[in-house]
Amino acid sequence: LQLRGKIDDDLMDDLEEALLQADIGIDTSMYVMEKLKNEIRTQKIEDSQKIQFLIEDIIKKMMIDEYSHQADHLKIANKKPFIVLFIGVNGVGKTTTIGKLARRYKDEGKSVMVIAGDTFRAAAIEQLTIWAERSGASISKQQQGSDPSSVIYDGVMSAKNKNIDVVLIDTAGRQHTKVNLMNELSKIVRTIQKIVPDAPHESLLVIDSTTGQNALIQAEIFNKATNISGIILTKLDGTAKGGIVVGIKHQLNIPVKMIGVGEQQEDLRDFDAKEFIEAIFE
Amino acid sequence: NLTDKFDTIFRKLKGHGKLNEQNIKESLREVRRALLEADVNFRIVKNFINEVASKATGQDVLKSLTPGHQVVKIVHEQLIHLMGEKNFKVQFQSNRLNKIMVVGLQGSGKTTTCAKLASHFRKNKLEPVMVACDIYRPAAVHQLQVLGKQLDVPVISKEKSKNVLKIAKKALKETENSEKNVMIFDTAGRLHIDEKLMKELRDLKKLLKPDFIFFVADAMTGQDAVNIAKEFNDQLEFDGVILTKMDSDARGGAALSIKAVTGKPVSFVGTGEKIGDFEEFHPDRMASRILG
Ligand SMILES: Nc1nc2c(ncn2[C@@H]2O[C@H](COP(=O)(O)OP(=O)(O)OP(=O)(O)O)[C@@H](O)[C@H]2O)c(=O)[nH]1
Ligand SMILES: Nc1nc2c(ncn2[C@@H]2O[C@H](COP(=O)(O)OP(=O)(O)OP(=O)(O)O)[C@@H](O)[C@H]2O)c(=O)[nH]1
Ligand SMILES: [Mg+2]
Ligand SMILES: [Mg+2]
Repeated sequence: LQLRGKIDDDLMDDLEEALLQADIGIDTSMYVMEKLKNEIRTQKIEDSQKIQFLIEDIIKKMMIDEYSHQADHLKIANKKPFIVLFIGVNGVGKTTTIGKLARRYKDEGKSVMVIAGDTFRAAAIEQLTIWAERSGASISKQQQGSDPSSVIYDGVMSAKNKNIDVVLIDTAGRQHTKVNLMNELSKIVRTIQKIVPDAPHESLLVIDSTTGQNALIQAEIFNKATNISGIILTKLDGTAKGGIVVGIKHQLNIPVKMIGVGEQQEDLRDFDAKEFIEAIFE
Repeated sequence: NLTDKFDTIFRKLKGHGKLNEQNIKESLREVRRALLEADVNFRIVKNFINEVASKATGQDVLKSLTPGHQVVKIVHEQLIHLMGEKNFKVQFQSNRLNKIMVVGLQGSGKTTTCAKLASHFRKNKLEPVMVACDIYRPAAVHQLQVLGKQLDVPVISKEKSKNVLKIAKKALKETENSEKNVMIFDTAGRLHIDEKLMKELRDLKKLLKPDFIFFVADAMTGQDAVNIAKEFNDQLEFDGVILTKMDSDARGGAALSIKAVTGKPVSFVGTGEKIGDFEEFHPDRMASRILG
């Protein structure tokens, strides 16, 4: 971004292009640019150096509000077992993220169980089993082709009986356009609630940061099957900015809780809005 | 959709029904919005709009009596033209050993696509074998083996190997005097900016001298598609693109971005998780999907 001299149409175009390039989307970009122009008018700003701070602040206020400091981290407080459900479309990083989070909770001294709720895809159970071994978590699983709700029911029961602190539930990747798969997801949620009525305590939608505008529809539809409590934005170690989460927060009020920055166990971080937004304009 | 929006714009031409620069500008704003919503890269959208603008303000369109339809027609034709001609056929001869590499970002659908390719080739009377060159992802080799079993297609792997070139050499050796005539090499997902892993692919290409390299991309990829595709193409010069997860409602503008920045055509699309969910690419259908 060339921030020198006066504020002119070229600068406005450059800023809008930075937003679009980050996958913020045309509607949300226009909203941000409108707010920016209003601020420039009302504050009578003439120095373009101030613009970067201004636009970053506008987006930051969209991403986090006064309530979100507590909400934006996984609220593990006094739930036992603390149950986290991982959902999302195919290939976004659900299983790998479970491996990372299992490791984190084990390092915090918690007992962790992962549940192999993807009973469909080739070697999904084997993949999760390896992550469980790496993290020291236990795993509840049945053979490929079993009914996911039954596997999850048995797993949650077992976790309750064994006094497990944290339960991480893997599900098969699914397209939100497939009604039967979205119904299966609703059934999984109802099944969990038979044992623990206020669970899942976190329902995390995993989104690949290279995703474009389709992420907004994903969030809308998945939110109907289960109230999404937060987003995990993966693969931010690439060159994509993941700007689709700005629109998702703005329109659906779903916050980003964590980000994935690599393929190893340690590559999971709490969401930092300031860093995320600065990266958009780098 | 775009046609409806254009009808609204041009209906406002109270009875006069002729195009002028003002309402072309308005309709082009709608085209720009449609393409950006469809995830076409913003720079490519800019160039595209300029191309359409110069065509639309040409004399014969200005005299047209169905201006809305004429502009849509120009946009549609320009999109199909950019997407590439339908007659890009991927075919291999059965009297030689064809080697195919499958590459792309993490999670794009490569392993599943390898199985789909194997099935497709066998329907075309070829004898496929798959090679498991993903040595990083937990249970990646196992995943390909399960798919191979489903298809009754052999999978060559090297237990516990940490060297992709050694696996490839083993596969070449085992295949050279067999009746197999197409080898499909599954590779690990990797970032285009990972120098070590991109070098691994360049080295594998040097060793195999493949007949075809497929770049596998997720149909829901956004603006970053140009950066990813350009880097893979600069380093590997891939031959064709396979766009996966087209069974989603992603508009798939990445297809246009990838073609525009690499010149390489989309040869196939993945339309689901089952091995049979695999089709040839139709540029005209893609153009309609992108326009919405
Ligand atoms: N670079 C990078 N790769 C990641 C990240 N998270 C996951 N991956 C990779 O993305 C690929 C897909 O990850 P999975 O965990 O299998 O994704 P999934 O959502 O469980 O996939 P399905 O169950 O098939 O829907 C794997 O190669 C992972 O190593 C990340 O933060 N960065
Ligand atoms: N809906 C749908 N899912 C697909 C399609 N192709 C692949 N998938 C799914 O996408 C997910 C990822 O597929 P993989 O074949 O493991 O992807 P990959 O590129 O090999 O992943 P890495 O090896 O980790 O880089 C799996 O859940 C597949 O079933 C498709 O065309 N449509
Ligand atoms: Mg998975
Ligand atoms: Mg794979």
